[in-house]
Amino acid sequence: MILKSIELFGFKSFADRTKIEIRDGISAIIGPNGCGKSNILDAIKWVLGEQSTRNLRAEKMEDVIFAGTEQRKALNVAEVSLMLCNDDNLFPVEMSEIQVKRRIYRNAESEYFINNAPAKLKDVRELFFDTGIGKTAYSIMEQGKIDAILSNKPEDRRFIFEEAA
Amino acid sequence: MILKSIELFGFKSFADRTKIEIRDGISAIIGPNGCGKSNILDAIKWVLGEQSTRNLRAEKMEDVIFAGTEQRKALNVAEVSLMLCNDDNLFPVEMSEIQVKRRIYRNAESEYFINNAPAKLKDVRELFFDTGIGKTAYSIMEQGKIDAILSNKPEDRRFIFEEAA
Amino acid sequence: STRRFEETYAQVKKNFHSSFRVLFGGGRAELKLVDPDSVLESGIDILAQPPGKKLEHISLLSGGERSLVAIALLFAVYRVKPSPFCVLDEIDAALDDKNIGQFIGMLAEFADKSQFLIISHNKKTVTSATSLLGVTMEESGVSKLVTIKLKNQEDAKVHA
Amino acid sequence: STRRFEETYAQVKKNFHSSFRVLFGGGRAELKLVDPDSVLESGIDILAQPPGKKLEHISLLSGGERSLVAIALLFAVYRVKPSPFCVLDEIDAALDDKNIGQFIGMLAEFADKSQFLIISHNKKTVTSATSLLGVTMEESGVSKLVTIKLKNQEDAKVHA
Ligand SMILES: Nc1ncnc2c1ncn2[C@@H]1O[C@H](COP(=O)(O)OP(=O)(O)OP(=O)(O)O)[C@@H](O)[C@H]1O
Ligand SMILES: Nc1ncnc2c1ncn2[C@@H]1O[C@H](COP(=O)(O)OP(=O)(O)OP(=O)(O)O)[C@@H](O)[C@H]1O
Ligand SMILES: [Mg+2]
Ligand SMILES: [Mg+2]
Repeated sequence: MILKSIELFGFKSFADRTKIEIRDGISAIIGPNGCGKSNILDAIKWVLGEQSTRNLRAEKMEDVIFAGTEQRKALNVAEVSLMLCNDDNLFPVEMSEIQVKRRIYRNAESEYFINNAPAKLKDVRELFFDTGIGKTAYSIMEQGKIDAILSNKPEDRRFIFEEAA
Repeated sequence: MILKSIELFGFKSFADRTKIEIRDGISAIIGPNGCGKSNILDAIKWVLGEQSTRNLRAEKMEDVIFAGTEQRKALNVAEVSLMLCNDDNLFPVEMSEIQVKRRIYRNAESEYFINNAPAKLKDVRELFFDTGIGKTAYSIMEQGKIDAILSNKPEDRRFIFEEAA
Repeated sequence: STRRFEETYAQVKKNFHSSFRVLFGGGRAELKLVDPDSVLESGIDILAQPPGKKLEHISLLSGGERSLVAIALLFAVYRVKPSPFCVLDEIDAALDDKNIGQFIGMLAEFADKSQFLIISHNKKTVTSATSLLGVTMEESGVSKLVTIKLKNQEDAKVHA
Repeated sequence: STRRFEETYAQVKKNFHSSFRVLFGGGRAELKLVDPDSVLESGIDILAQPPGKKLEHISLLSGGERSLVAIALLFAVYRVKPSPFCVLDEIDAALDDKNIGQFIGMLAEFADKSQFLIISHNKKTVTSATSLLGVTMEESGVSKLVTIKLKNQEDAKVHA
């Protein structure tokens, strides 16, 4: 197992700090329409460094911060952490456990942390480079996008290039 | 009830002549993936005068003719008939029952028939003009297209114009 | 023509708000002209607020919520000018059980005015229908119709 | 780089043909370079022949057939380079019961190599999972996690 847990706090509909423990095998995420399932997928893309707001179903990056409800005020910061296991030395670091965190305040840039030490986006990218996580062809398949795999446009078949790269 | 039956012969996967009697109320069309359900919807659009091959999931118009299988040869003609009830005088004609038929041979243009008399596409369009059939906003909603209703582009909100027209 | 458009638009707007509330069990939704001064060319924005949530652009809603908003709009337009028959192909694909119930509840209201042909894989949708048309491919690549009695009594009569 | 591309492409092509046959129970499928002389810029066409039908461009296939072809391609690429974890959001939406069975059958083969997070409304897909993560909104607009025991034994422990 590589992915141990995902923690969301203030990210989209996850106003309360929520830790999701992930086990081995196949985990089914279930719940009614609009309850937050796809938001978990967005959170994973986001913490891995997603820069395109469109790919996060948002217009500006601060749209991912909990916007409030009729009962609750909006929050001013969103944070997502990924806890990863490095026992198989998949990652180019010493530690056997790695935490990757991304945080954004309203009207500010994203901040990244690797094991709680401030990092840059490029550090996060280098950490995952060649591990096959996130950017790998189709390892994250968004809702409604399955048909797009079948597009024959060269720009859409990024998968071949990324595999070959 | 306005729609009495749809008859398909040689249209897409309907190699054998198939008459579908339609009752009042809600009819559910069911069956496994790829068995021909959406082809029935295409047939209805086609007999009502659909000119865009893209809207029929085809490249050229003769793609709607049964193309054959491993066991059967391709056919050379496709035909779809719609049987309509005119008891309420919805249509600007004398008869209490109306049959609209469209036929296409390979390498040829479509032929239209109203109660078996040869007709032109514009006759078919005039027959349905102002009845709200087919062209009416969203009276035919294709698979996977429900999300497109939500587009805010002026060209996509044809529904308002057609209702106002 | 602008005047007819504005009348129709006003009706659709009103119907949309009410059908949204019925389908979502509350909340509110609005149609908004992007360019109110150029009514005939303007795009139309859709804002929706599911019960308890905030009013926002529909691009932020979930897949199922978007489908339900689209269904609200479909019926809103429909009420302005009902068509004699209506063909809907798997429009319930993204809906959960509860929302399928909402959808078929609203569909039932229109079933006496028009004939509906609903293509669906969903058992709940299918069992709410008044008649069933089964399509199969006994022979590969060749479609065939089978009449099926409701209440799971398949009599497999072939219409051919 | 062209060489690495061609090697990867050849592998994906081979895997695609075999995973298609497993998912469709027969037939065949091909990847085809639109422009074989300009390999790195060329588009790729996909042709598929479900069992008994004719080989044709995938634009003529049904909604469910297209989803299954996409799943075949997804797993074909996956076999070339499995990622440690994989998140799939409602990719089974257009599949009928039989094809859901085919999909989860193939998924099971990869479950020991990687962790899969599958978002789905389908009971068959969900009951094939090894663990369940339930998401709810008890309070409107605020997501909450509930752990659910399989075999319909909901213990609603809240992870917060
Ligand atoms: N910044 C935000 N603040 C608060 N709520 C948000 C924010 N961004 C999105 N949401 C809410 O999250 C909900 C969508 O969640 P999500 O897309 O995860 O649903 P889902 O569980 O995948 O549903 P479906 O089954 O319909 O696909 C929407 O109702 C939206 O209003
Ligand atoms: N001209 C043709 N000749 C023969 N078969 C055709 C022709 N055009 C389309 N088909 C076949 O019809 C099938 C698609 O049918 P259709 O789209 O109606 O399926 P469906 O029942 O709607 O399935 P789904 O539940 O997956 O949406 C395809 O397998 C395609 O090969
Ligand atoms: Mg979703
Ligand atoms: Mg279909």
